[in-house]
Amino acid sequence: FEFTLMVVGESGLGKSTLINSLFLSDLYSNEYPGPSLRIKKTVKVETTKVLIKENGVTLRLTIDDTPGFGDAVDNSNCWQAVINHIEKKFEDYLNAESMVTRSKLADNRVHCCLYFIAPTGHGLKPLDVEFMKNLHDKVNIIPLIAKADTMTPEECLRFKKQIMKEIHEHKIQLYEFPECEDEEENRLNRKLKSRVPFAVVGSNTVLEIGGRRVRGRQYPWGVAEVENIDHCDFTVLRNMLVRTHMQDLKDVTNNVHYENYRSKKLSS
Amino acid sequence: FEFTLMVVGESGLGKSTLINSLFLSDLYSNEYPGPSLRIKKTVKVETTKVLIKENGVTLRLTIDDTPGFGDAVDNSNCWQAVINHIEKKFEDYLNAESMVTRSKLADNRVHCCLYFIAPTGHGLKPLDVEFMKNLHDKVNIIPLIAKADTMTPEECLRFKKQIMKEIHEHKIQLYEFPECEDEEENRLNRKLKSRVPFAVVGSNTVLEIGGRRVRGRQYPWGVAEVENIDHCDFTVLRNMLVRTHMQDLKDVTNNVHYENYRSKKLSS
Ligand SMILES: Nc1nc2c(ncn2[C@@H]2O[C@H](COP(=O)(O)OP(=O)(O)O)[C@@H](O)[C@H]2O)c(=O)[nH]1
Ligand SMILES: Nc1nc2c(ncn2[C@@H]2O[C@H](COP(=O)(O)OP(=O)(O)O)[C@@H](O)[C@H]2O)c(=O)[nH]1
Repeated sequence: FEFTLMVVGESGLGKSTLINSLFLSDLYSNEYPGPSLRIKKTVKVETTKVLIKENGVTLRLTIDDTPGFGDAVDNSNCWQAVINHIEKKFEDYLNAESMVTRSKLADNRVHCCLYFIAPTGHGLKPLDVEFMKNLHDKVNIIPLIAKADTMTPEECLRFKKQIMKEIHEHKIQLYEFPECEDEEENRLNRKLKSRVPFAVVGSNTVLEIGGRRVRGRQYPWGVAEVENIDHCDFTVLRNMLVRTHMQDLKDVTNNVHYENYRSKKLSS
Repeated sequence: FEFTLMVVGESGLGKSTLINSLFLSDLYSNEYPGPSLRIKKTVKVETTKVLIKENGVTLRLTIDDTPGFGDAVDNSNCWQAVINHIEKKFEDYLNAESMVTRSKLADNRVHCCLYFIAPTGHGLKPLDVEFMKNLHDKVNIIPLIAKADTMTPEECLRFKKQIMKEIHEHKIQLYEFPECEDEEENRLNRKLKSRVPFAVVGSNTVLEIGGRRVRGRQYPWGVAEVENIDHCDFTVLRNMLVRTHMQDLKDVTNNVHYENYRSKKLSS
């Protein structure tokens, strides 16, 4: 099973920690540090691959990240590198598709983009709006509230409401969880949707708390637990991304975003 | 007693909450919201005044804040408004000083600038460096790590080290705590200096914890206490700013920053 995930957001939002936590791998490590430690003069998309084995299933995961995104004094057009990357992958696929012998098409198209929103408590930044307006018709965007342990539950709820209000005002189209025939699944999906944008916490450390091993962040005033649903939406994101919606993310990429690209390309 | 404090940093770093906490006032409220809720098309410095009574002393506090600083997609030169404001205050003072009758000179010069650094965990952002390099020779800069409850004690220590390393590399001059004749005071000052940049937490809510009334932030995993020295450096900042170093901040402004401005102005 193949999947390509893009990770976008300014430095220091916990992106590499979250990716490591999501896939229980040290994809980001001293050998291949997080994007914030690979910043160049201009924003460029970089790719790394990792093999993940989970429940007997092998996942060939490709992670595209964006060192330098949003980190300069002037961030005008810093999303252009992301647009170019996504369209290049569509172009590669289109070329491969139009070959006579097209067995085993490698699919490196970006199936999902996790966009990290800084936990300011106020609302979206102009850069967040620009990015999502420019990319929502090219890739499945799943917005995340980064470092959610920065916010109290009340602040988080208010912040989520404000973000969704602004997303609707700017007519930004996020990835939509599909309706299912199964009523039980639909009920679960609705609970999922009500938590968007997912407020995530990640951690590279496993702590020992009262006999249990817990992935979390140890503060003098307590432990923020990554996998505790009362502390953050990490498990919600992980379930939908890795377990329930991975195939749908690929389908929407192929049937909607790629088709959009293809029809524009072939008609121009 | 008069004092002018400038507050600079991007939106959502807890600046208004911190100012309210420092002076136990709702300087920022629904009537006069924090700078992040007053953002205009361009960065402009705005001023508000409040009368603070503490220990029988009346403090006429002026707060200059900077709505829009660092919040746009392109933040080139967003520090220019701050430079203009500080120099305008120097100019006003110079003009008043040069009058024949100069009784009771109003002193609206900026005595201290609290610069809020985002708790990314990595280091200074390019904007932080630009701001401090442009302003360190014009005003007393005290850098703060904002929302320090975002970081574990180990992360905070590492972050402080990294920030100070970068500040030295960029030859940025921060406000320096003076040497005293009193050996005990010197010992205390050295402890203060070792905590720079101060990692602060602020809160507008007072909670009831085990019978005590505590200013803090209530998370599901515990309470981050603003006035607990093991949780953050808030009390350290408050003591030095409001109790021990307020006069020295005014003296350095007058004897160093203003004199710099004056000699440049009179020689040009
Ligand atoms: N408060 C908080 N800090 C985090 C979280 N995840 C990572 N961090 C810390 O934030 C800093 C930057 O994390 P990193 O994963 O490198 O962020 P990146 O620059 O976006 O890749 C590190 O000190 C992490 O330990 C989180 O969920 N909450
Ligand atoms: N984690 C954390 N959040 C804070 C802190 N101070 C304020 N906040 C929250 O951060 C958000 C923005 O605070 P505000 O004071 O308006 O920030 P400003 O935009 O810099 O003036 C609000 O939801 C505050 O409750 C703090 O010390 N730590």
